Amino acid sequence: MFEARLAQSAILKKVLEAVKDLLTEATFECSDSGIQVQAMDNAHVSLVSLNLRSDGFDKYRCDRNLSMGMNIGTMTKILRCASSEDTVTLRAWDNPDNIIFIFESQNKEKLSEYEMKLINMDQEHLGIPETVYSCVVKMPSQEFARICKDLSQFGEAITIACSKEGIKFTAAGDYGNANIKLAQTAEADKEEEAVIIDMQEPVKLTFACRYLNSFVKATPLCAQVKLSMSGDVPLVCEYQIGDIGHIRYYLAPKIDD
Amino acid sequence: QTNQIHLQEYYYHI
Repeated sequence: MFEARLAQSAILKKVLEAVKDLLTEATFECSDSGIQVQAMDNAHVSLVSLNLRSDGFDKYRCDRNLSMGMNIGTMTKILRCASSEDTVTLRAWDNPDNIIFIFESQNKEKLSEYEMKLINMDQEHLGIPETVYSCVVKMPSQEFARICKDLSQFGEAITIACSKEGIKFTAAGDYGNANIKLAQTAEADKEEEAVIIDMQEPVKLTFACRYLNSFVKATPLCAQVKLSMSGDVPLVCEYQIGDIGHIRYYLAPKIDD
Repeated sequence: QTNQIHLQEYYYHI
């Protein structure tokens, strides 16, 4: 039997909103250690890696490893039926054909059950080698979301240049161009407002706005985002999910002809 | 002109 309970469904609701633009379906790998998802978008340009540790759940039981193929659109619809304060329980039996979502209101007076059919999926797993990145930037997630949104008006791609001085985002298009520079924070009153750059060597990479704008849907999950970059390798854009895990997005760069 | 690279150029199927 598999059973995982979260005291508040808000986290799971936010996770679904953070992946639904990129994924139509995904396999949820459930084991003793927790729930993991690794899935690429249809174009095989970006990859979502979600990790929810079992010890982050209020209750977690997984008697045997399960791979459950889920339709992300349907799952999103179901999670939208839960109030943020509702308790959510995911339940499945061994060799399941479906998974049950149980929402319980705070006063325990409303109990909702939604059963969703699982789907058989061809698994496509990518091995991601351990990488030491040339630049690792931590910055406020809302600021990153704002920059992606603002610069998307000027072009289809954003060039990110990181150096000792700071991080520079540039977009160029037919109507003009724009750039936004962020300096490393000298002294941040609050940790979540800091811009921190850990640089081994400068990096300049170009990425499609479309994907970056999908990644920033994870903004409500965490006040800070971590961007890891090295020359000519995919960007890693990471958001912590409270004390329970993280979501990482990998995005292949665009390169000049 | 920029070209979009695919992830498989960097990561391997396992």
